[in-house]
Amino acid sequence: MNIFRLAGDLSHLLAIIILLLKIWKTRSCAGISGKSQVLFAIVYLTRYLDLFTTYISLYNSIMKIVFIAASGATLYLMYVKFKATYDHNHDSFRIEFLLIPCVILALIINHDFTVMEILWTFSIYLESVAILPQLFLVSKTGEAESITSHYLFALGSYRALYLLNWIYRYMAESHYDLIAIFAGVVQTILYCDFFYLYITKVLKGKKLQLPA
Amino acid sequence: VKECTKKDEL
Repeated sequence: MNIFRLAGDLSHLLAIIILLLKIWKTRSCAGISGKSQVLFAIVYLTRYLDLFTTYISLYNSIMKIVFIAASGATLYLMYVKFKATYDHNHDSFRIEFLLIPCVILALIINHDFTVMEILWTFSIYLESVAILPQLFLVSKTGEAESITSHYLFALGSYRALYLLNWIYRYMAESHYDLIAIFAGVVQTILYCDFFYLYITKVLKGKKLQLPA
Repeated sequence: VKECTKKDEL
């Protein structure tokens, strides 16, 4: 565990907490893509199956359980408790366009042709693009509340920090995982445009509004 | 350098 990895995990945790608090405090999930949240739930469930097979550390197990639980809670709030506030019409990204290519890619490019390994690989590929329905929703409505921007910034920073972690681990431990690195780079690139808007607008107290 | 696939990350 190095500082980049820890910062990445904490950023990920912060993002999830911000999202849950936003929905809970405002009693609304307006501006949040339920489809991205469904994809994240699939990511956690397919990746953290190893909770049952491999013990790594208490930290590792607790974080996995927290991510799965928080993801389930988010889906419950969006699709059950505050369903009336869900932005159906704008959340129109077709997730099969992400799911199917990720399944195919995981079957072709993986470390090992076993069920666990393919599910892990699928979850890595899917995570890299899971934010697209959310970014699509923001681009459709043309704006995002500040709290939603903070959520997206924390969530995007997490994988960017993991990239630093992988560089560090490559140098310090000669450890690397090409699938994770490739997907992590793609994931971070998808946030770049948002990062730019966040830094130039939201941090200066302005609302995140896309140019018309 | 050998690629390691041990999944100790989240």
